[in-house]
Amino acid sequence: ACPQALRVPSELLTQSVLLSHRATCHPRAEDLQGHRWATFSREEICAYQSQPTAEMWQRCARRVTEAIERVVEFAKRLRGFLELSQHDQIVLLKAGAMEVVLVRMCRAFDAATRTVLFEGKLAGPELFRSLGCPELVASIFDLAQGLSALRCSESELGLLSALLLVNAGRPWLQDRPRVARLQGHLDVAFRVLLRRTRREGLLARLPSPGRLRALCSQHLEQVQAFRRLHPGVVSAAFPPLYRELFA
Amino acid sequence: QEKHRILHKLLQNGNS
Repeated sequence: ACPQALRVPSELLTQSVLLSHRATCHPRAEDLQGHRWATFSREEICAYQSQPTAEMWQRCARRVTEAIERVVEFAKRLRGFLELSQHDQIVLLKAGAMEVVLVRMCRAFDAATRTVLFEGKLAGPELFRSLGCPELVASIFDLAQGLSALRCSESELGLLSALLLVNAGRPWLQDRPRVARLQGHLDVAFRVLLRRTRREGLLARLPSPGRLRALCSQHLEQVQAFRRLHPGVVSAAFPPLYRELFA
Repeated sequence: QEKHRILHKLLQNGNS
């Protein structure tokens, strides 16, 4: 389905990654252009803020899980990913899926109002008050705001996401050279894209790997803190995939 | 794979 002009392997890879990214993102790229999402009203915000902590955590865990499932589907569509061993596919997804979810968030971030799309409308950080983890929420919004300011194209986000997943530096990989080879192809494709579009300056402005890792660690810490305060809720009421990855 | 049955199942599931 690619035009004849795209014979260079890295261009083909970029197209393939873009297709996988578009097919597995929500909201879809078409819905981002000139979006007409409403902002939550005062009453709606109060309603969310009045929810018991355990309920709000469960609600957010469900939304995160839906996003993770889309990232798993993205990974499966990445050329070469399914050729890795099952073990390494699991290692890479366990380590990288949340990072991709966090990066993808910037697509549905409205910089003018500092809100993010949540359950169909735009929400500011205060909506999540009942979670009881204001620093984590603030860090996530800061990340989304910073990424949003970079005005990344869907191709850039697709390749960035692929590189977050296909990371030969993750611990416990069985066949590190194989992952490194795939990572190398994606890395070249990304650099070729940036050169072609004169966006090489993007590299220095991206969040550092350490920052994303710290954010994911913060999330894990908050899950543990929540479990201590609300024993049994995670086991009884959280999505199984969320428990498997984070609890 | 034993500790990640759901992830394993999602990866096996051929719905791409």
